[in-house]
Amino acid sequence: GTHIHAIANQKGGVAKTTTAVNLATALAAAGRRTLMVDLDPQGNASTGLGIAPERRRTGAWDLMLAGASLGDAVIPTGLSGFDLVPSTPRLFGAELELADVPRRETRLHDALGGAQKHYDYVLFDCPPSLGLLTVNAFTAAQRVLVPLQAEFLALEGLVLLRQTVEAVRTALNPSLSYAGILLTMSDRRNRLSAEVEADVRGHTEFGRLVYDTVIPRNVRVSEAPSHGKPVIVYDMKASGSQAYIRFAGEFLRREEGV
Amino acid sequence: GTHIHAIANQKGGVAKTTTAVNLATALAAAGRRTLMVDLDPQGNASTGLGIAPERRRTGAWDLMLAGASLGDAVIPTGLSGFDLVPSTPRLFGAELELADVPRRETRLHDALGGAQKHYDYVLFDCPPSLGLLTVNAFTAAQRVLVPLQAEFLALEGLVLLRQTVEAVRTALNPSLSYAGILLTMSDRRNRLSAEVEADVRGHTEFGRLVYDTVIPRNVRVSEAPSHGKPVIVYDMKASGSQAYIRFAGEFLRREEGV
Ligand SMILES: Nc1ncnc2c1ncn2[C@@H]1O[C@H](COP(=O)(O)OP(=O)(O)OP(=O)(O)O)[C@@H](O)[C@H]1O
Ligand SMILES: Nc1ncnc2c1ncn2[C@@H]1O[C@H](COP(=O)(O)OP(=O)(O)OP(=O)(O)O)[C@@H](O)[C@H]1O
Ligand SMILES: [Mg+2]
Ligand SMILES: [Mg+2]
Repeated sequence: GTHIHAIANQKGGVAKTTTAVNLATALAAAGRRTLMVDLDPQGNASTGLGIAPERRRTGAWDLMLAGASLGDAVIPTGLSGFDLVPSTPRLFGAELELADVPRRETRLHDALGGAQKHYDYVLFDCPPSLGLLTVNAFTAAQRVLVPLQAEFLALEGLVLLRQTVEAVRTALNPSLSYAGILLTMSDRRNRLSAEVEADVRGHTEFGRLVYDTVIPRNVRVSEAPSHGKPVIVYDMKASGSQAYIRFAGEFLRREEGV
Repeated sequence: GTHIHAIANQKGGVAKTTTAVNLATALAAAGRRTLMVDLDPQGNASTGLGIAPERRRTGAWDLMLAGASLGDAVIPTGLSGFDLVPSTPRLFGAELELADVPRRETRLHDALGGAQKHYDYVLFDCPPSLGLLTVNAFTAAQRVLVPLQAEFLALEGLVLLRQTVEAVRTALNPSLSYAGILLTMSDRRNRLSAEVEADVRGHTEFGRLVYDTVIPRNVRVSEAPSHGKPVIVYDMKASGSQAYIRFAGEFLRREEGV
């Protein structure tokens, strides 16, 4: 069946979008039919894939609040086997608008309506919050992938994120589980990164979830969005790209047991 | 009178909290009585100031949703002349709870109720979103200070932020203006940082707002929160600290015209 993952962490700037865009690209390159849904009103995933603003007419807002079907909203990214439901600026109002509608936590799940079966993987890029957009992603998904920057404040955030995952699992989606924790933007020269990494891997509850692959801080990664391309397309040989390609392999082994 | 600033940018991880904490500390050291309100449910400002979780009993949520007065919520930070209204985990529910109450956009303004006159500066640390918490900050504030990471995606975010500032200015707070744009986490060795900096300074609308001081990326800054101290206290000589001290001077000159 279709694997549906929410890529989430309420801490801002930890490489949720960078991870979503590059994982989706690598999955498509590995022959998995992949759909990404940009749930962030900022629309960084849509930008990072080079989708011009005029091509973002129907998006995640329309799925949840205007009765649009998946077929209405999906656009090609130009990368073979990789489609996108873009973000539109109307998404900024979605948290408030969703507050007043029936089944407000399951609108995304309902909108998919089974059409996701045309894909092997669906990835939701979540905004940096634990509001109704992220809750909708957790209700529609089976797994939560957590990018984590190797910084002190990040560990504290994990505990808060877990509370929301638990709440959704109890009330809305009993099958929700963690895919894993990916350490991102790691600067191995810096003592703090190494310490936080050791803390997370040694954590009694989260430690077993941490992927072996660690994504290094690499300037080519931050350059890629300005070229409208995922870094693994923009500069395949860069250290960040090589790490994301290794990560995709590890991710697939964990998901598909190969 | 009292200067009230919202430190905001919906883009995550751009050093909103780091800027708020260090600017507030420097303002207090310069003899300005300073209050900080932690409006981020993550509570990173409270953590970065070493406030243990058990001391965060009454906070910003209580001001806006439980009728608490400023006097009920304010706690000392241990730094002379610098008080804090901490964040509590209940704040995660605030966006939704605020959606259903009367005067939902002005609850923070109403709760201050004039008690802010005991301070020379009030700083709001905003979460990475443009929801009701940030709108409340914009309604209660006179000025918006925008930390901006020198990265490509940041520029795109400015346009979205401006729309919310305009909307609040038109409907709720006609006197809201920009304090300025502070370039943060800048890695001068990297070509992209220098390019983005030039773009922002040359921008017809935002260019004149950019402070001369640029905060460099500096590992001591990211170490400071694990010691519960602002970096300018944790390691005054670090390049990040020196930049924040210079920034506070430039900020005061712009605000007070000295
Ligand atoms: N490995 C890396 N090396 C260098 N820069 C990186 C790396 N990963 C991400 N970045 C940069 O860091 C910034 C934050 O990344 P990104 O936007 O993916 O995070 P996010 O968690 O999606 O942010 P938000 O919380 O705003 O949604 C971006 O400018 C991105 O280009
Ligand atoms: N000048 C700097 N040099 C190095 N690291 C920095 C610098 N400024 C901030 N950081 C680190 O970058 C991370 C993001 O900073 P911070 O938490 O202040 O951003 P924020 O905008 O408040 O994030 P959020 O959107 O989650 O509220 C933190 O781990 C912080 O310690
Ligand atoms: Mg993102
Ligand atoms: Mg913050």
